[in-house]
Amino acid sequence: EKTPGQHDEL
Amino acid sequence: MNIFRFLGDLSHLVSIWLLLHKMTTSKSCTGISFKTQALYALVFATRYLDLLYGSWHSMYNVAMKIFFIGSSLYILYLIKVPFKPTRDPAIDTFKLEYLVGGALIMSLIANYEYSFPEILWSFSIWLEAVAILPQLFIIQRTGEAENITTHYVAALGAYRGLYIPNWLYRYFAEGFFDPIAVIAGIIQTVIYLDFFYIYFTKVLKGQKFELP
Repeated sequence: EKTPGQHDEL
Repeated sequence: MNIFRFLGDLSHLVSIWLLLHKMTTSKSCTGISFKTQALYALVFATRYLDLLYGSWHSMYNVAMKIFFIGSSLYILYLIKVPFKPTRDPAIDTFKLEYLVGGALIMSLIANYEYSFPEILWSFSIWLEAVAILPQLFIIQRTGEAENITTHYVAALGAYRGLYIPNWLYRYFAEGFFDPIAVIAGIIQTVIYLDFFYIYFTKVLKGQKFELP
């Protein structure tokens, strides 16, 4: 599950 | 961080270096789409200003974000100020309204949360997927491109292509799956396929990039 605000990619 | 993602990011840095190298050595921005560059600046601004509200993953991540925002603004400056006389706006006519409008609609349909930062992030992902189109449109219209310009586009395409094995790796090794980034990323990579076909069959064999 994707957690909002956890975008660690560029 | 895995090798595919690292090589992808490296390829992204190389693409920006190639673009700056082309412009500063030839003192011109002939054949470069200002519209594509403006879209990338918008992509970086909407995705990476999350730095302002504390989205700090690592020094690597922060340094890259600052570099991409800074270099994209510098490129816009180069095209608009010192090299302005070398730009031909008459061939850079792709309609940005469709790309920005489409990305806006997609960001409202496909996002992880109805919050300003998440919609902004999704917008930047969808916009990046199509941001190269004005540049490819110029190449298609003029039917040819300088080799350095094709190397620039190829390095950008390689960056996007390498993110696909990165997602496969992350899915199997970390259980990480980001459907929005993956779907938009696959669309973005598919957009490059035609270009790559000519790049591999002509440019890498020493011929000029010319459309049949």
